[in-house]
Amino acid sequence: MNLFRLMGDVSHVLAVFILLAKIWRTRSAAGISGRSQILFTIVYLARYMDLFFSFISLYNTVMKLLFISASCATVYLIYFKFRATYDGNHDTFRIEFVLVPSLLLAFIFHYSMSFFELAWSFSIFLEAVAILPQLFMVTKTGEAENITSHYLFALGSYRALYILNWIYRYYTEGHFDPIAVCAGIVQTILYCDFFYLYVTKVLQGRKLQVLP
Amino acid sequence: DVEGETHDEL
Repeated sequence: MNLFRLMGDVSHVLAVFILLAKIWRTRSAAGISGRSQILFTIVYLARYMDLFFSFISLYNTVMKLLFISASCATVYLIYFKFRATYDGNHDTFRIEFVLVPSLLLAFIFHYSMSFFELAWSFSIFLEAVAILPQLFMVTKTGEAENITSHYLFALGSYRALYILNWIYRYYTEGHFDPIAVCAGIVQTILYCDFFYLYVTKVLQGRKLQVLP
Repeated sequence: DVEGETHDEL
């Protein structure tokens, strides 16, 4: 464990709780892409299936349980409890367009042909593009509430910090995981446009408007 | 080290 990875995990937990708290407190899923949350739930279920078979550390197990339960709770709030507030008309990104390529990539790039390794690769590739429905929805609605942009900033920062973690681990342990690194770079690049808007707009106290 | 034995990252 190193500071970059710890900060990345903290940022990730922060993002998950910002979103849950927002939906729970405002009792509304307005502006939130349920499809992205479904993709994140698939990512965590596919990646953390080894939860019951391989024990890394208490921290690792607790975090896996937390991400799985929080993403399931978020999907439940969006599609069941606050279903009436879910903005389905603007949440139209075809998730098959990211599910199928991620699956194909997993069959091409994996560390071993075991079910768990294929599921792990699939989850890594899927996580890189899981935010697309949400970013697509923000461009369709033309804006994002401040709290949603804080959520996206924390979520984008998590994998950006992981890149620093991978650089650190490469030089200190010689650890290199090409699949995670390549997908992580793509994932972070997808947020760059949003990061620019966030810094230039939201941090100046203005609303995040994506110029149509 | 060839990745794949254990994925110790989240």
